[in-house]
Amino acid sequence: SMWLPDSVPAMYGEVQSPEYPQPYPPNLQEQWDLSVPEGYQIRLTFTHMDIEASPGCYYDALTVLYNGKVLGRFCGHENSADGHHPGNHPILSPGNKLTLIFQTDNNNPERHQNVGFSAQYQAIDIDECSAPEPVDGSGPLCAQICLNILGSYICSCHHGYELRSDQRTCVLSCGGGIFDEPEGHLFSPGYPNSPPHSVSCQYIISVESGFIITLNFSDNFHIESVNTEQGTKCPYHWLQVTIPDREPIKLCGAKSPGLIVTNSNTVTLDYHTDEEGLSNGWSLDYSTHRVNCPPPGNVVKGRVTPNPTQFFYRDYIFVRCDQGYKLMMNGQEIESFSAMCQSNGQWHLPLPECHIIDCGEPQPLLNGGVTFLSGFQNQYRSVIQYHCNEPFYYFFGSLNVNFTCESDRKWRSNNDVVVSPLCIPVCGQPTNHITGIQR
Amino acid sequence: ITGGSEAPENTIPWQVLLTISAGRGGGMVIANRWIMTAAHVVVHNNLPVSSETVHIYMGLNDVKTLDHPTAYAASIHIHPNYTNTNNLDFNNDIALIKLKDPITFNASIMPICLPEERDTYLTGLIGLVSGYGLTKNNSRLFSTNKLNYVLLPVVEDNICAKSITSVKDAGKDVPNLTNNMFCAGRPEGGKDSCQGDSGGPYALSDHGRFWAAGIVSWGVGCGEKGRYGVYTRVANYVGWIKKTMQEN
Repeated sequence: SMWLPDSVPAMYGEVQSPEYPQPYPPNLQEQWDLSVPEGYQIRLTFTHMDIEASPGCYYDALTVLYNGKVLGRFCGHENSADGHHPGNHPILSPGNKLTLIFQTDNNNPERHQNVGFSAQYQAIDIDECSAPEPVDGSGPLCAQICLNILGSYICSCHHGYELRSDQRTCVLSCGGGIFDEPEGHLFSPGYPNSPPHSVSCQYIISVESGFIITLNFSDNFHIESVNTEQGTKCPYHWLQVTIPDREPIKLCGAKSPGLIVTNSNTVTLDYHTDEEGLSNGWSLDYSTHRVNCPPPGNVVKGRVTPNPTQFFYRDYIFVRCDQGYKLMMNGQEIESFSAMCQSNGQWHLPLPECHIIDCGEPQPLLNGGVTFLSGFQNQYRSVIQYHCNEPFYYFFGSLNVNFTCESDRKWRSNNDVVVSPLCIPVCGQPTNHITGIQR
Repeated sequence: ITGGSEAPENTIPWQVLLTISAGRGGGMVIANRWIMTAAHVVVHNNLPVSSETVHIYMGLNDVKTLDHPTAYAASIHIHPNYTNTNNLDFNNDIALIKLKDPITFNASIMPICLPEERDTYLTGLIGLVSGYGLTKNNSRLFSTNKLNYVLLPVVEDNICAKSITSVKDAGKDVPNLTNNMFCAGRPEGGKDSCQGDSGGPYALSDHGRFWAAGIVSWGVGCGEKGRYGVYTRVANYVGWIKKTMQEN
């Protein structure tokens, strides 16, 4: 046995009169029931129509119906003035079905053979959300938010409300709202209108560590308050702003708190009203920005890059030493250095130091020696001079060879030579000579 | 050295004294690890002597002050064409001794320069011959522990050849003179190298710089009238010397 898929209505199709494009026969009573999936409507477009024209399409006619209701009765030719022809205008069904009935009488004009019609149809998504509210008083399709999707629609509710089981209306329910986007908009249920009584809503804004939340209340702020001798109190209605490690702030009254920089990546807002009183509520935009790190400072004989005016979480700095200097940290030389601004506003590593490099002891020269000309302890830019033990050895080509401690920690001569010079023996030149005065 | 003089200190710093078994020979320093000498000095009974038996002294002019060898031989390299089987063929009489340890040069030990390859020696040029070999006084040979030297001119090959022929004509067996040899000495005799000087230097000077023109090789008698000392012509062996040093 073989499983066959359920029959799914086509998304498009074609309808033609019998024997099209040959002339249609007389005495026809042909019907087509077109359908597309639920949530779609049918758009019918005539590519050609040539039906015997008559007043009111009395003899031959194509009738288009939706649920028994006639959407149009057509006959004639697109180029003729007789009959009732749809022209280039498509016919849109209100729903996902459409019925076409083609009727012909027993008599056709002798001189002109009409070929009938050819039409194409396709499924068009219905935007249920933009449909007018039904007149039966049942209310809008969705009580708060309507989202059109292909072939259907979905109802949704504002924060503080949740969708009822009828999938259409919303009920107040504002607990557990967590906002983790870097910016957003919050408002009390029903804002700017007063919500039902006894509201208890909690909003938690929680973003990644290393980011700081800033609340920006709109001017239209209204939470019932009581003025006492000690000032404004919020005994019945309030919005409590809780920031970790700080005392909670209770807000009420008619004056917007404006901007609140929390210096925290988590803020909890608890909105409470009792069963009496009137509060129109509040709304706010929140934004986040990265934590600041202090300027990293300077490195002697080195450079810290980049050097912006401020450093933020996840910013990196790099330290490079001047030529002839090396990076040192905790007494150890390091190849490179980078530090990141952490979520706690601290650099993850302290700055290293730049120490002058040294080339080490110069290679001893066999049958020669080395003399320091300038510099200190073989350090960068120190200059040494090799010499051979004269008169028994000599440098080939020169008397002395100077080497400088270069930034690559090598002793290099003026000719960029790294290897030590070589002392070549002097031959055949005794220091004492056989002389004879007597002749 | 006959008819010569004792060398003042540091005047012939390339001079080497070789003692091999009971024999004594000369040599010359040519590099910090190499001594050049005559092949017949380091060949005994047609076999190369063992390098362990070669004692090498240098740096002083009095053998009595040399209590232990200055250097030790690591290997001996005799010229491959030296085939003196009957002691009458001194052609290619040249050898090199490689030292175990390099020498540091100073006023008393210094290498002698080598000639250009195929250098020619002008007749009449005065060369310096030195050694610890026999000396002569009133026709009597004496042994000496002092380094002696004598200045001898290069002799024309023909004259030398005639001298040797005359000896042959007298019925004596003497080696042949070849192109690898040259002669030095005075026709009147008296001044010459002698037994024990073999392997030592015959040095020519060029602008105050001495170079090894010859190696004391052989001769008929010592300092005899009409006889000349025969020396290995070093210029003919510069290629072999360099090759041997590079390969070893």
